[in-house]
Amino acid sequence: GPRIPQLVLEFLHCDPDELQLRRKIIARLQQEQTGWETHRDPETFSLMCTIADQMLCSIVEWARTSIFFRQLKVSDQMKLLHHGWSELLLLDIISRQILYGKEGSLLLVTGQEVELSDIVFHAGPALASLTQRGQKLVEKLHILKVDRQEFSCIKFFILFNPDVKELEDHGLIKSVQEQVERALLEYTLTTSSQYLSRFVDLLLCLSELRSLSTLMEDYLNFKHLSGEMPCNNLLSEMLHAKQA
Amino acid sequence: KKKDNALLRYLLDKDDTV
Repeated sequence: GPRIPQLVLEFLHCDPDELQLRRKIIARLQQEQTGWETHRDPETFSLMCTIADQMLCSIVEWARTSIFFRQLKVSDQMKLLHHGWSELLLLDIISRQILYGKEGSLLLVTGQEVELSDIVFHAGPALASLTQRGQKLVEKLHILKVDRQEFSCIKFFILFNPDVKELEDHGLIKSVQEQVERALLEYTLTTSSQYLSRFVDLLLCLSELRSLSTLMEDYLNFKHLSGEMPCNNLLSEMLHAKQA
Repeated sequence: KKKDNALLRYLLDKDDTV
């Protein structure tokens, strides 16, 4: 296989284990089900919110224990996560489709598969459009054959965003992002025959990911305003923090 | 505003040795 730069190996080492994550989230859902059964069947949307909330907790845990991030003060850590959580959450969902999923369906972190046509059929226009654009992004990343190593780098690239306002350790964050970019470029050069153009395509995918994550936040905010979002969890806290 | 971010702060601040 291609030579993997040392930094990329370190990033891979920080990645959570997919099976462990699955087990943890399923256990959490079963725990919550006890509460649901006494009332009525949970709505699909609130079930999805619980899953998203648990994924978000695992993203925070990944960041907290990751190289470079551990060195930051909690105040900077919070600013970076407040800024990047929705992109990281969406990347988590999308990378799962590329690494483990199959065409035409959405693979959840719990291992369940949902037909994309079913989602689009039952969803309102906002969620249907989000799903379709997400699917197009999955197709692009699939064509680019983005692998686990690259997804691992991209997560750090998103997290260490030097454009976030009022960072105390702006220098370290900027330097980490530059290191990530170099490692990603170095790695893509060893794997791809199209060299730079593939790297540029990857960066274009990231800007699409960013606009999709904004749409996802808008959608969740709308759901929150109409009283459909479960409260008192990390997902709703992150939504509020960005509005404040 | 501090109270608003209580959960994130808790998750980041928690002590693994406990």
